Amino acid sequence: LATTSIKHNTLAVASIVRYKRKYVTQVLFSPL
Amino acid sequence: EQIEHDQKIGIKAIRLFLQSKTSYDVLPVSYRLIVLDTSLLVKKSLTILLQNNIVSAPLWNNQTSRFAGLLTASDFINVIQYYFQFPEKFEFVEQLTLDGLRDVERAIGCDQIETASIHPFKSLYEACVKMLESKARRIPLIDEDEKTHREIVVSVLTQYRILKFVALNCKETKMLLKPIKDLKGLGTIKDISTCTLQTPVIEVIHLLAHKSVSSVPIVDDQGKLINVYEAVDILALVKGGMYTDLDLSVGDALLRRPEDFEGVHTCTMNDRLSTIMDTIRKSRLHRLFIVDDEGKLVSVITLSDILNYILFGE
Amino acid sequence: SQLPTSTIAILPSSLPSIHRAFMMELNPNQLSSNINPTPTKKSKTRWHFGIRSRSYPLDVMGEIYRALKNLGAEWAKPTEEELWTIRVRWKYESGDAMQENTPNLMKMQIQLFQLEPNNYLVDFKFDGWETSTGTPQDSFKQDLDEVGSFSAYPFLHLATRLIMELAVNS
Repeated sequence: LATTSIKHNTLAVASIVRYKRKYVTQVLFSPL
Repeated sequence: EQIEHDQKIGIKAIRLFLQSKTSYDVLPVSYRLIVLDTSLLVKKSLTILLQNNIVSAPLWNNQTSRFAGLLTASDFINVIQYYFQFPEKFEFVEQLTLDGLRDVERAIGCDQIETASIHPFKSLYEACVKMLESKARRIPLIDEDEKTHREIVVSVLTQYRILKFVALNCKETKMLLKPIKDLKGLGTIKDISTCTLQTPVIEVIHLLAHKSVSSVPIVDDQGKLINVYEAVDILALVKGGMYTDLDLSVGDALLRRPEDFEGVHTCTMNDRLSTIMDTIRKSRLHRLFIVDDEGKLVSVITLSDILNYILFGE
Repeated sequence: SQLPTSTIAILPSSLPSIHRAFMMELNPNQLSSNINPTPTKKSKTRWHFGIRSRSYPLDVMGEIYRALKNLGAEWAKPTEEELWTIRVRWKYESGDAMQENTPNLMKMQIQLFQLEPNNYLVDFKFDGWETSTGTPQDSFKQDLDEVGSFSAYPFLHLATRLIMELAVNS
């Protein structure tokens, strides 16, 4: 899991996932 | 005849190419997909879009743990229209979350844009047909998690990305030498709504919404094209909190455009799809305004028009 | 290129610098002067693995167990050799009625690493799904690497809730 520091009450987390033969860095922004 | 013949062969080859490739093939080997939780404030989501240099993002509803459509410039247009109709609701707009965008759509009576989607392993041709049918300029690629059968947004494909993929991989685009004026659909002169630099930006925003177009050309009193207000310009306007100043002129609103804006593309009726596709290959072309020898606005060619012609023209 | 001549061009008056000059000329002392362009420099988002902590390891573990408890998660009793790893199982509530055999127990591994003296990192790792009968169906045993299409969003969502619980508590 990759994370960013919480700024303006918003947190971003990400993980790199393989989809078939390609790699997606899925990033989710959520409010604190 | 030779040009006529080459045009037909070229279009046929490009169609076959679109039918033989899948949306998955367009995806880079590794890429990033930014998704926004629907409980985010609309204002916060705008900051995230601008910070990541994107104009749209899929939405994730963590209550239903499903995807909740795409956030696009149209949503911000709806918010501005809502504020214009209910100026006393300033506080509500400031506290609006992405969940609330559907209520805003209902409040201003605009029809909810049904987000068409497609499986990544369907052909590019089918993805184009779906986009043209739904009048969308982008389409989410949806698969499902093998274990939980929950849907996954694998990526979002835009008309621009598809045309760029064709321009990069289809040498037959060089065969499209017929001038635009002879191409049905592309050379047809459209009835376009225009404005001047002094027009209040709120009127332009109403035009974008009511005509369901993504840009409004700005002309001078002789009808010469001098600029264009695009739907994506709204993001900079809202970010600057300037949407409350509703009699702001569109000329002033355009001062919010980032310095690295590449400019508006123009062409004439004598141009051809071969050079248009070559321009798409090299730069971020989102539409072309057709002008005459004096620079007067004649018509516009959108990416939907180009896709329409490639899929169904000739 | 061997392409025919083209009259495709960029409209000069649409370039921001020329438009700005034009607007200043049109109405010099007006609003135009203090409307600035949207900044193009994007503040580079700094990503790090997991979350950092400078607290004592036992305090960190205590915080995590407390947060897991507040969020209704369960965990396996840690073994002697894996004191700094928490094997979590989390009922994943999702509003829509999924098919009955849809696994809704998400497993996650949370592990504390020491980067350097009094600098620790808490790592979160997805560890498969189970059905609520609790027996990991062998079909889920399939090694995650073979999975061709996997949605990280439920995992990202639960990790987000845990991080926020830790942030709010601390």
